[in-house]
Amino acid sequence: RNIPEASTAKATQTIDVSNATWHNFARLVDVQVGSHVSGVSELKRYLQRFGYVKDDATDLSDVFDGHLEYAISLYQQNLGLPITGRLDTSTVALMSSPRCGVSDAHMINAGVHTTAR
Amino acid sequence: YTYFGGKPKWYRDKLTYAFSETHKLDYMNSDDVRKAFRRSFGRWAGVIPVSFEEIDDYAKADLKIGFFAGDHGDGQPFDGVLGTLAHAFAPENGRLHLDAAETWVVDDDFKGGGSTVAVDLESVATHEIGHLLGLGHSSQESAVMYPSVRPRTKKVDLTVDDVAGILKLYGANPRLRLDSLTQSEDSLQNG
Repeated sequence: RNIPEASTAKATQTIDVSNATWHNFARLVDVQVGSHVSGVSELKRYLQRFGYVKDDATDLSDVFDGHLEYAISLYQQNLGLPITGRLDTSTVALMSSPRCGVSDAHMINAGVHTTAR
Repeated sequence: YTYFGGKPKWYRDKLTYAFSETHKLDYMNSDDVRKAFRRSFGRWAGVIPVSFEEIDDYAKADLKIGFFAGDHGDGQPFDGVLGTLAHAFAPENGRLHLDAAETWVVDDDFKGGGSTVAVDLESVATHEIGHLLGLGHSSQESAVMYPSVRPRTKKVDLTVDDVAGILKLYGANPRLRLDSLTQSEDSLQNG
């Protein structure tokens, strides 16, 4: 679907102010499952850092695999984004935003369902 | 709202807090930092029957606040400008660490221009105090306990989601006025 103009503007602004490491996520927008793209491994490390990829996971390659798609879906669910499993603009923008350093692992363990509250 | 595993909480109605004398900002008046935190603690104290008192003795304080840079020995290294801004530990650990590399501002200093990467200290303090008290992250963007915060933005008012979470842990302060809370559309829809 088309992204509303306001959302696009907000996402772009957020990416622009992010730190050097996470700023690189902007080039991963719309990367597809099965792709091999430089920078995907950094995204996996980001998701591991915040509890979405297991701590003992060793395959942090640049391949966008099914595990990453699932991790992105969990992230979207916990952060109140539309759950697509895709690296859409709003997801990448939020991943690029500054945040609290506390892992989201407790949200995953709690099985967050916002509609249930 | 969510909680940490096991729903840890404090079992006292009076908690002390102190600022590190060695790990502090050199560009910000410590009185300004103290005032910002006093307001942040006051927001939570207005909701639950727990009071917060600042003391000078950092070692003896229940809650220990400091500004740290890079790897500071707790397994959660900071990463420079933006990225991760701060972290705090679940009860009854009591440590609250802020990234010294950030451009912290108080009292809406970012409104008159200034740095594009300025971060409002009071907003982050309010969020991290929620962690100190036992709250995890919220999925509601309007909530103080939402994990992400934009630079040059102030978000200090507790929402219904924040308050509902903390009330389940500690019960209500008798002076709590529910009509003073910020209510998101989601909160209203979910009763």
